[in-house]
Amino acid sequence: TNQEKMFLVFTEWVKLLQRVPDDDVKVTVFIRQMMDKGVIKSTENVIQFTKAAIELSVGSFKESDPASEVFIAADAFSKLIVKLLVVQVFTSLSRSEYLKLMLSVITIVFSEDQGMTGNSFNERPYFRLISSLLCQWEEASAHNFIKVQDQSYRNELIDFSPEFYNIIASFLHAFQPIAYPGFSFAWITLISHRMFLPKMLRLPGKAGWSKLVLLFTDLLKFMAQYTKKSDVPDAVSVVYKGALRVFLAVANDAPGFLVENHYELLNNLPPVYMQLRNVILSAIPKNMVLPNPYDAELRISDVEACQHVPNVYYDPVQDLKSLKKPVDNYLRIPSASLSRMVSTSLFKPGYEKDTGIGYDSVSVDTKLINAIVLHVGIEAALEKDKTTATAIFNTKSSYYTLLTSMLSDGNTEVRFHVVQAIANQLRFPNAHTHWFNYVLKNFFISEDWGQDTAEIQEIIVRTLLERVVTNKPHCWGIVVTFTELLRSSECSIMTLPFVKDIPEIEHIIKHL
Amino acid sequence: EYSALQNPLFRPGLDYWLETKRTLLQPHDTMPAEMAAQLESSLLNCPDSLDADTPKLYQTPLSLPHPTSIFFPNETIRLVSNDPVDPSKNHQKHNDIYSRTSMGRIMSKFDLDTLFFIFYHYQGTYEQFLAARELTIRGWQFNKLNRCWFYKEVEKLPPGMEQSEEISWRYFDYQKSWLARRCGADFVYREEEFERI
Amino acid sequence: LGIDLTPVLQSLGISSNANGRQRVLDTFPSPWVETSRSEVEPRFFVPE
Repeated sequence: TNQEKMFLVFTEWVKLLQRVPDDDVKVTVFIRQMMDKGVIKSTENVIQFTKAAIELSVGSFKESDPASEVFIAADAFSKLIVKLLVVQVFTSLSRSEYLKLMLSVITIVFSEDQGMTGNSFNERPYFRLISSLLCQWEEASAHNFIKVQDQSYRNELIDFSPEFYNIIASFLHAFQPIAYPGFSFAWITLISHRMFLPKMLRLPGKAGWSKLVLLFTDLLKFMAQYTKKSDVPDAVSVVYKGALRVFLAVANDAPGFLVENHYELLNNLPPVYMQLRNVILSAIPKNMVLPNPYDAELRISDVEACQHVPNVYYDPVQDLKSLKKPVDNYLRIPSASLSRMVSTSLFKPGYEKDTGIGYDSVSVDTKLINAIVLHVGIEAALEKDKTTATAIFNTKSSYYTLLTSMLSDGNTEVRFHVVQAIANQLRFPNAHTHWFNYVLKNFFISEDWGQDTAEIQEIIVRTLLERVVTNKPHCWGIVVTFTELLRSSECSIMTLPFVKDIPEIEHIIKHL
Repeated sequence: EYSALQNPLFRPGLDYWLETKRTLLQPHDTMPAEMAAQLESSLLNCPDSLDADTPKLYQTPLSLPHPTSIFFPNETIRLVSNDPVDPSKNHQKHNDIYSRTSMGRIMSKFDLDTLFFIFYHYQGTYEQFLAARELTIRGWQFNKLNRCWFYKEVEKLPPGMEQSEEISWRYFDYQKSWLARRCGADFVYREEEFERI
Repeated sequence: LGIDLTPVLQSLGISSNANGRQRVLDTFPSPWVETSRSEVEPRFFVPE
């Protein structure tokens, strides 16, 4: 049968690669013959051959003695994929389409395997295939495909390489843990693979960042979904440990990625993961030296870095949807009707379970609140650059009053999430940290809250406290802001009812 | 309904694949038993660093015939070591990704003879690359034309002499004597002949 | 409350010395310590 013929050809390929080096002319001749003899001439054949090859690779893994070389076929298959991408001339189908076609077939075989085998599904051969594919692409593409003689082909391949990684990323997105829990650990190992993650982080023009954020979001969503307060399955704890190490590695190698993508990452981060949140928010641009945040002489307005506006890779304005116009109009010309429109649009149609500290459901659209707060901060910083600092460091500015109206119009839940969103912007010294520090300080001492003063102050203290009471790291902006409040003579925290009436809190605050 | 997906090769895989989309759109609130079991199974089969290692299908024999003991193991020993890097090393290559690997560190302890052996006998390998890196760190340069490693020796002369230093070149003769030899007086250094590593 | 990250950073090979900062993702064996017992071959290039 055709399938048997495909099996035979693939087996010969596997044997050939064990006998000669992969840059031997016989390897290229073999591939040429595969094409000439119609083994992979048409799309239909490519599909059939890919299916045969992946089935053989997985099958030979399952049948091999575990102590032997179990991945020979998978390694040979990944080498074939790379060779096919590099040596072929693409006319009817593009290189991208060709790769997607092969990966689609692999996806379907993978789906069938895990669907049929259930709990006895073994992720390893599929992991190995993609891992080897990444290793071999790295080898082929080294020094801008210097091994490719023809300059125009070389340029084609150079242009294609970022596509290669983004296509792999797209398929990894489809294999995410919520969809294929039986592949979870292989998946996390793949998104952090040494031949994938650093590459994606460093593609020119940040070409890999969108897909990376998507993949990290997939991971966080999985963790969020299955972290209920009391009964976190052990396996999910292990997932968390791995995720934490990966984020720490990213914070070390490419802090800029966390710096610029904090908004999207935090939108999907379970609120109970306090330390992980701090890890993401404490990322600082490479080579930046932080002034000591505990220094009594420190004036945030004197820190030179606070003049610089941090880059935000994904513009939160896209998440404002129907509120974009009212918010932007308010910032230009504030009016009570506009602020009311914003305040009444913050609720979701129903309750949603969420695991917070002290609450287990959410009825506000936290993503929308985060978007509004960050957007206002971005606009405020832009305004300051256009005009003067006094335009925004001003409790009468529309930037400030929009946020105050959200607090005064809102209930406890709204207030809590608005303050949380503000606290998320208190990071390394920059223009946003600087402005939001101003906002939070003034919220705290403001006399305009009337009967709601105690509640708002308590929410502010709680928000700052929960971020410094955890193990390190702590965000510079949080420490600076909290230190200022603790030292403030205008309003002694120790006299506030929610502090002095609760011995544990009084003790902690006194200690701080 | 697309004709491409009518392909009988895609059944039942396609159906299973579609099922996962349903789960993505409506994730379960609490983890069902089946999912927990699959997650456990994934944990048990978790790929390790050996699974993630670079594939090697064709084992290159030693590139130049050279006697070697049958008692030497074929596998390189690559143990994980998290000893901190010595901050006193100031060569820029000391701070690259290879300086932290155990192979990179072992190479820094090898003598020149061993480094040249690895370079000439393990061509095209990671080990050859590391040997080249180590030789570069030690000041040697590779000539692309004659495939030899060269070393520039700078000798400071006592004050009062016409020149302040004397430069002589050495090269490692890998083909005949397996020794470092002085270059003749007619040796001229041409930068373009040397590999930039 | 999280955990003390010092041993975690150490297991990753990340030093607290800001000057000695080196990249770790290029030699990353696995997200978990338990599956990181051997080193993995990083990318490298051998000139023709």
